[in-house]
Amino acid sequence: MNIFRILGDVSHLLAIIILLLKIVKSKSCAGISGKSQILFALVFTTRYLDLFTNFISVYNTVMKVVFLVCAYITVYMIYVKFRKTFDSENDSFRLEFLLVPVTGLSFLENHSFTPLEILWTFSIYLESVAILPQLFMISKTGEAETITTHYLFFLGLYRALYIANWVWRYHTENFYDQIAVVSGVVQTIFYCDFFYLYVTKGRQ
Amino acid sequence: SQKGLKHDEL
Repeated sequence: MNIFRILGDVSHLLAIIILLLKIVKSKSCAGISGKSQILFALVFTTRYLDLFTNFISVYNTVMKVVFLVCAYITVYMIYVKFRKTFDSENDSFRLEFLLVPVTGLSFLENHSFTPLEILWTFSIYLESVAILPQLFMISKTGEAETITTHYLFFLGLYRALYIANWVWRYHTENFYDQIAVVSGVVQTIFYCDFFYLYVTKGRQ
Repeated sequence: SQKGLKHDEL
């Protein structure tokens, strides 16, 4: 495991914890897209089914469990505990526009046509677009709390670091996973506009 | 293609 991969995982974890702490401490999920969080819970669920079939390392298992638990706690906070503060009016992205093409594509373009592999592919494609309801919500309301922008910054940083990890792995191990790399690059592009705003607005 | 690929990333 290389430094980019570790830092990528750490910033992913940091993003998830920042969001969860923001909700718990402020007792509010205002400005947070519940739909994006449902999609991330679905991403982890469909990707980490290999927890039951394939042991990689203690690190790998622990991180998977932590991501899964955090994702479900976040969804619970938004839709149950702090439901009253949830801005469902502005969380109006149509999920079927993402789920239908992603499902179709995961059946068409995968490494092998087996249930687990199709679900893994589905999770990779879905992750690449899961943040869109959140970005849509921000562009609709025209505002985002600072803490929400920090969350998005660390999520974007995680994606950028994973690309560096893949470049590293390609050169050192001759390893690359085309599905993960293409989706990962697409996903990172979605954050570019946000990164630009994060830097320029941060200066104002 | 990379069949039987082990997904070791998160």
